[in-house]
Amino acid sequence: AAQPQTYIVQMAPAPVVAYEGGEKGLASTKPRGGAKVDPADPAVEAYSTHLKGQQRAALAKVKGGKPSYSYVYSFNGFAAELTPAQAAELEAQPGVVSVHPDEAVETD
Amino acid sequence: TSSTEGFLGLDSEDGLWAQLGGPTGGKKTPGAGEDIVIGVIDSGIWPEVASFSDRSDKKLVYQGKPKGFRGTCASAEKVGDDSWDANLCNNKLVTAQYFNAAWGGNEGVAQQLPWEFLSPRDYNGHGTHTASTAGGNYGVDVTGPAAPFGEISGIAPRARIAAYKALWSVEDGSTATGYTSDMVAAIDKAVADGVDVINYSVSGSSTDFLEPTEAAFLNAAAAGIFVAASAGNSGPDAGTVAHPGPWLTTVAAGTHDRTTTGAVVLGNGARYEGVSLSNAAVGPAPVITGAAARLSGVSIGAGARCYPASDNNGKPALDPAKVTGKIVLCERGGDIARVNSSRAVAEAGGVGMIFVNAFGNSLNADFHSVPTVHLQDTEWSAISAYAATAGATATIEKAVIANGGTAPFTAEFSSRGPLVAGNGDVLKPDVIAPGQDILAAVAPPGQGGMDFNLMSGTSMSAPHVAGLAALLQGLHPDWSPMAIKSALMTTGSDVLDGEANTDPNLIFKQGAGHVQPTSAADPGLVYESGVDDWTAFLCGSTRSVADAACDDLEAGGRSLDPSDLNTPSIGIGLLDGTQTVTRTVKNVDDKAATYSATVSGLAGVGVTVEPSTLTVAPGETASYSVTFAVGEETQLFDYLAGQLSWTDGTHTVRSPIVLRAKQPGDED
Repeated sequence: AAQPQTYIVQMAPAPVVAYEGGEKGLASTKPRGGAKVDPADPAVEAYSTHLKGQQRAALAKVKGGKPSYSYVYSFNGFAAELTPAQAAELEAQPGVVSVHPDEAVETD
Repeated sequence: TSSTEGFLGLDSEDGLWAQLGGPTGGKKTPGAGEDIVIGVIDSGIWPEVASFSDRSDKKLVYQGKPKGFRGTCASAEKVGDDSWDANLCNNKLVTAQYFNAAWGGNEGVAQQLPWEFLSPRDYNGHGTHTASTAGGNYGVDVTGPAAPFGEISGIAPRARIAAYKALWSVEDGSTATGYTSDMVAAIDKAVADGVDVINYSVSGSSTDFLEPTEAAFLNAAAAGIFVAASAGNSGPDAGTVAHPGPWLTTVAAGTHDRTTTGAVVLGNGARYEGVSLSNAAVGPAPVITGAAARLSGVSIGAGARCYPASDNNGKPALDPAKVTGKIVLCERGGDIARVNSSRAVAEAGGVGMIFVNAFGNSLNADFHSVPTVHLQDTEWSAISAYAATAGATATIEKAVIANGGTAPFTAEFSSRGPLVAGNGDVLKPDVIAPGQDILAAVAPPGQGGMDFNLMSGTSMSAPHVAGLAALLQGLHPDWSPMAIKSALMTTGSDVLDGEANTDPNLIFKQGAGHVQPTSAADPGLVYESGVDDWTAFLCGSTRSVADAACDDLEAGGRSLDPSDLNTPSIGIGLLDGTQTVTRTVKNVDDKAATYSATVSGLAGVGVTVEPSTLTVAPGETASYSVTFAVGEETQLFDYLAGQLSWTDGTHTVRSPIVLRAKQPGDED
């Protein structure tokens, strides 16, 4: 039970940050039927950098967590190899919405 | 596919293909699904298939990448695998990438699945099948055993394909699996690349609106991306439907009108009709049951099932001394791929197979290793009794392939409601589409060397809807994903299962109904929703949203009751005396119209629609409420169902309703 496994950590939506040219966030802050995300848009790029920084800071609080993915465009969070204790520690952090164990899925 | 476009009316004179300028697979002119990118998150892609070529007669027929699309093509791996080259992408297959960190990267895949390609190349065949169904080129000649079917076309034949491999195959190709962390990575990349539609023919949660892939799909939908997902293959049991998110379109599977009829005639003269693709008759030949044909000393605990060595720890189940020259009666079941049963017969020297379901299940047209007829479980006892008699013989007739059969019916395997998540306040599946015996391109390694094969599953119905969404987006560039979903739902027809459309069992199978694309192109009214609506819904159905955010939404006038989410269906988990739900419709026609409401079903429940007529200008919205009241005659605690229809004389905008009722104060 203490063996590390992959968990998916979902972070709370980060506040929209004011950038040059107006406020802009990612998809989750856009209005209904919103436009597509353009990662090359400087505002989007800055916001995704901001999200990744938050993710790194959260993971840094649990020593030894090994990240495999950082998600920013459709999901604010990351996947990391963690022990159950590390996962519980992360879940208790403010700004962390949920910690899901990685699950197998298959073709339908 | 070879015939479902016709079944759906896409190729009719007023069909969606004609409205979009024709399929035009081999021409340079615009056509069906032009420049819409369908992101397929699956087991990869077989790029050499003509369905994904950007050329016709060596001339380019797709020009560049669609505007705003940023996807790239994976590079060749340098170590241990030469399956891929970045040049395999083209202007039709605009992206191919792969995700396997959860397996330990390429090294992990190489160790655990040594047959797999360390690249976007599809070993399994499933991803190639779903991609070619959704958006493969028009008029591709079928080769190999499936050649008699003629040509195949994708539902949106001029769409572009973006392949994201995150499922990895078992060696025999019977399934492919993956991990949520890789799936979310693929979704995230598809959103960043700028796809317009996502197809997700993959299992998923039935209980959690914010399971990571569901949450990722929420934001994909918020970014303007239509998502089609499989309802699951756990039917006919109730309460099995997966992919609960109201921001995506969950697709059940039905039959279509192409029939593949076969029969077996026993030596006693009894004839049993089922499904078959046998291109030649066989017999009369001695018939033997799989149990009687068992190799001595083999113990696999399954009476008359026929296992090949690959499914039985390297030991075949059938004895060539008993089987050679005979037709074998095999029971379907276990974890064996259907085609592996006939392979076991062929490997033991058998000449034919009578394949019988172990319980009520679908009959599937599969390409088997020996001439085969697939029969329902109800035929088992008579045939097995006869097969046990001395001198028993059988003849398997040549199959007859024809169009125009009675359809659609719900596929037995198709998962159905009620949805576990949401306590009955959300209806799933949303729609039903063809998903049984679908012919499309595949990858040869996992499909017995074939380039084209028939597959069955909600995996096959979802890409039909993904393709339709691409067509509707091409026709109506200003429509949101929820408008497309609404149009597909409110214009559906009923499956022919025999129940009334006010029977909850039917609604739990078909959702809003069977897709009717020509009608969906002109729905009259649509139901929209967006991020704030979904967040309010999550406030009322989960504990995942911060209280402050929910308070703000409520203060802004949004209801947190999940039943109030502005979906084209109405679900009330427990009607406690009375409840009023509200909906807002938008007129997407170019004319003002006055609609009148009618409600059918919901016996014993008082239903009041207020107002009962709506006049809506083009582009404008109008709201209405529906009040449900428990009466003395209401059947309590059972599901009750009905249909709410708005009609203006031209359009009918239909919403299914499912609820359970209780008297105030009663306990569930």
